Amino acid sequence: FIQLDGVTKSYRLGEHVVTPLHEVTLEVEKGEFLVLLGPSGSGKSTLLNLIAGIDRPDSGRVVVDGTDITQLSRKKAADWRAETVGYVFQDYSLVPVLTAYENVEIPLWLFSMSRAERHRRVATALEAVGLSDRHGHLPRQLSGGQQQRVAIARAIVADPSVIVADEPTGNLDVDSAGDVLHLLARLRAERGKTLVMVTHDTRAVERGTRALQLDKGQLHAMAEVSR
Amino acid sequence: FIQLDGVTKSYRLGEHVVTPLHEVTLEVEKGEFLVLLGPSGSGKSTLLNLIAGIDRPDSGRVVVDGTDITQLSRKKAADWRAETVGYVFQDYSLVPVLTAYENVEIPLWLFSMSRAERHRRVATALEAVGLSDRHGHLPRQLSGGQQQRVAIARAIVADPSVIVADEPTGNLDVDSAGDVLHLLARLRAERGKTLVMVTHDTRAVERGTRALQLDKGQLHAMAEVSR
Ligand SMILES: Nc1ncnc2c1ncn2[C@@H]1O[C@H](COP(=O)(O)OP(=O)(O)OP(=O)(O)O)[C@@H](O)[C@H]1O
Ligand SMILES: Nc1ncnc2c1ncn2[C@@H]1O[C@H](COP(=O)(O)OP(=O)(O)OP(=O)(O)O)[C@@H](O)[C@H]1O
Ligand SMILES: [Mg+2]
Ligand SMILES: [Mg+2]
Repeated sequence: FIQLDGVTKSYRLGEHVVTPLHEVTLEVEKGEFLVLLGPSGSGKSTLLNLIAGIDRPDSGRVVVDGTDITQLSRKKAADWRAETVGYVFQDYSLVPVLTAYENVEIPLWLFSMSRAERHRRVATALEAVGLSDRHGHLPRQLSGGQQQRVAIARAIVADPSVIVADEPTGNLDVDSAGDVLHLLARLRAERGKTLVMVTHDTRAVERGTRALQLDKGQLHAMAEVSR
Repeated sequence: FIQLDGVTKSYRLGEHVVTPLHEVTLEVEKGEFLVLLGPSGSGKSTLLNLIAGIDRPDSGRVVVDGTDITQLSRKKAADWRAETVGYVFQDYSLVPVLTAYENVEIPLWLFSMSRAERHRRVATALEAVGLSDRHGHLPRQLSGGQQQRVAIARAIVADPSVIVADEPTGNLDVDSAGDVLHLLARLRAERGKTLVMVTHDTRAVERGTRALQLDKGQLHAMAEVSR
């Protein structure tokens, strides 16, 4: 369903070159819950950005549900992403001048649906992350974990077939984190979504169908995920 | 060493009032490692901002090492904070147009020291968090966990007597998180620093001298911290 084929990505800063991904190959089945682990700075966010079509590799291909997204124009890639992918950013990337409600509503603007239907979906998403009573707050009027939960609600509101989550519970207490994992697992089970998650939360690893470790530019299967 | 006396803080948004801290009283001994836990949105960051003098309570007093910081003018409070507190923000609050090195250097500008000495301290702090080879990167050229580590380096570089850390390992893998906890615990042991940390990392709880839970505007001792 998602294939990465010999994908390489480098950054150059003056003379100093960083290559977080070197000839990476990966196959993700439809409906999988893939957990991605690895040291800080190893390239996990870089990899998620390639899967979601937010970034392009220097070489190699990224194919999702038969579409080679590395061949799409910027405009087509953006449309594809809006229809296919829900992304929870590591830094949330909320719009500072919009309320929680308006931030969650943004992905729905691209679809033709009635205002009532849009409202219903935003309200459902906010309720699913426990933030119905914070809908009118701006991001700076929310706690760190509340901002993270708004980002999660925004990622699920348009009912995307692929959810890419970059450390979605990093700022949540044990109970809120458990609720989020339960929500994502339930969406996958009920609606057949494919879930790719970067995390260092061991309980998320336990719920995954498979765990991979990124290290020195390469993906490795994890023989044993108990620590 | 740090006393909060009947501290209350509220926010009002139109007709809706949120009171994360209600008549909170707290005593922290010099050299303690206090761990603060609680649900997302409960008021932990609000409490840390009051302890660090970044914010003022609506009522009540905050006294640190004999100084009632709630009575200081804005200017004096800022000077006091620069000399006394190292703060790791939940969202890092790095300056986007400055490199990792320059971000870590900022707290040292307020002290009269030679350029060589400033350089020595910044280099030591960056090395302590494993980022010597990223000193020239801008925040957007760093991974989430690397940005978090720059924020930690900045909080320790001026050798403050109080370190306030708001979820300092939220975006770090298990090993990097362990290194950071070890670093902070070592600074406290070797240099007698007082450490107040918000976290949901159970290993940080184990290293603390005391753990408190914030819930419904009140602090509670935690009878049992094993989970
Ligand atoms: N400027 C503001 N205006 C209105 N409400 C606010 C404002 N800032 C914070 N709040 C509210 O105050 C409460 C406490 O916020 P705080 O950031 O202290 O929580 P927290 O315990 O740090 O949460 P987290 O664990 O998610 O970081 C939250 O419910 C939040 O919505
Ligand atoms: N624009 C850039 N220019 C130069 N180097 C970059 C840039 N963006 C990222 N890097 C480097 O690429 C590497 C991989 O970054 P990435 O954000 O993918 O790591 P990560 O595994 O997500 O880390 P974390 O767990 O800390 O979030 C890091 O070492 C980082 O310093
Ligand atoms: Mg990352
Ligand atoms: Mg907080």
